[in-house]
Amino acid sequence: SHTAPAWSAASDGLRGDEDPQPSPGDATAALGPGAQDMVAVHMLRLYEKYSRRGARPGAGNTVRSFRARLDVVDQKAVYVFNLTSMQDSEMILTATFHFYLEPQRRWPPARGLAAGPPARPHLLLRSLPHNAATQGLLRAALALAPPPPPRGLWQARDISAVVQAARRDGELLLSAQLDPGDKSPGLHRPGAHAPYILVYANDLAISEPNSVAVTLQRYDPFQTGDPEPRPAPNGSSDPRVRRAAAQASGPLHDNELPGLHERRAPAVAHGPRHHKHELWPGPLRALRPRPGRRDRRRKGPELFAASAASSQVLDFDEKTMQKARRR
Amino acid sequence: QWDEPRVCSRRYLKVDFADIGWNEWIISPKAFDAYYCAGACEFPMPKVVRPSNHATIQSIVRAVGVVPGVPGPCCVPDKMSSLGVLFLDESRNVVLKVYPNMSVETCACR
Repeated sequence: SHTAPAWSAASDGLRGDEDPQPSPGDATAALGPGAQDMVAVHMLRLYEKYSRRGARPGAGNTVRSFRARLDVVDQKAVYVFNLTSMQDSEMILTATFHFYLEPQRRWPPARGLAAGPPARPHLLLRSLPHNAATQGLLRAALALAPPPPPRGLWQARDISAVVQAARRDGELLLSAQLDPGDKSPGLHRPGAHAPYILVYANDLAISEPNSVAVTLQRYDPFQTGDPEPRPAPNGSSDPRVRRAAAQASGPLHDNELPGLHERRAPAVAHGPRHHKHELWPGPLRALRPRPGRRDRRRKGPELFAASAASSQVLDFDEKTMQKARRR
Repeated sequence: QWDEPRVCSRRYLKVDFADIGWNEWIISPKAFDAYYCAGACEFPMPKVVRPSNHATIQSIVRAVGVVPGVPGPCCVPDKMSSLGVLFLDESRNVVLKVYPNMSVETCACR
């Protein structure tokens, strides 16, 4: 029953964007029929924004979204978020809670009561320890401002401190509940209007070798038909270590020059296969026939000066090259 | 790509995530231009392969043959660019990660 959502002024990275607002229908089409909700639209929009050259999500490199699971506790709707998929290497920069709030008009005061200022709803965030039947530790109670009628409004609140504290305490199950302050139905929003959490993070492990496979490769491509169990893909750098260790005593890892008895006749130098203008002048000149001594004496300084002025590359030491060739 | 130069250079490679079996969880992009580096780093190396000083020396040492077993420098990515990937994690939550060094911009002999 709602038209295109309006985004709050919270730090959700959307307001003030220069991008045109994508239509949810177009955006979620890429996600398939099972994911047509606002979190999918939001993530696609962030993807478009941060796919631009040089753009980074909030100075980090990762944005995780978390959908809620709806529970009913004491006849109240409670949304539970499982944040355990965050990796240890992901340093949380910002976390935002996104929710859809109906206008106050939908929650009229009971008949007979004096009409006063409407009660401000509160968002209650709790962290839930694993396997605990308790309500959990109250992490935050955020006062909300319902939008004016007639439409509801998507809003976002910064919950960075809540998520960081919950992570520090190892309680990565968060519950969100709206305390409306009156007899309104609360935060229960089916389907496309369900709340969600975005966590902006900087993954310190993303610069490690093969980080893309750690997160995106979910099977061993060599597993088929191979009875030998293999280590998880990129789970460790053991293969690399073993290979290096196996060759550690080999000659290529010896930093000493081989002895004289190992020396052989110089290999055939690879002839030039490129046009003159493509080449570095130094090495090429070193292996070319050199002009006679007299010519060099006559033209040398001028040639050298001209060469040094025009060349933008290293001038290889010809004497060194000659000595090397003699040896 | 038989017509491409034999010298070290960037070659076109488009990677479709479906080809490597990652398309089930990668939402976007479906494919990207990864490129790759291939070709020889033989003496004398042209400017276009942008050899490091070390590669230049190694190339000369190999050409002279004074030290046996020294290979020519390798044709490898020099400048690379990042790629944002939108995917579903194993809890089916949507994740965006910007991976560095996913696409080759230039190659060099190193």
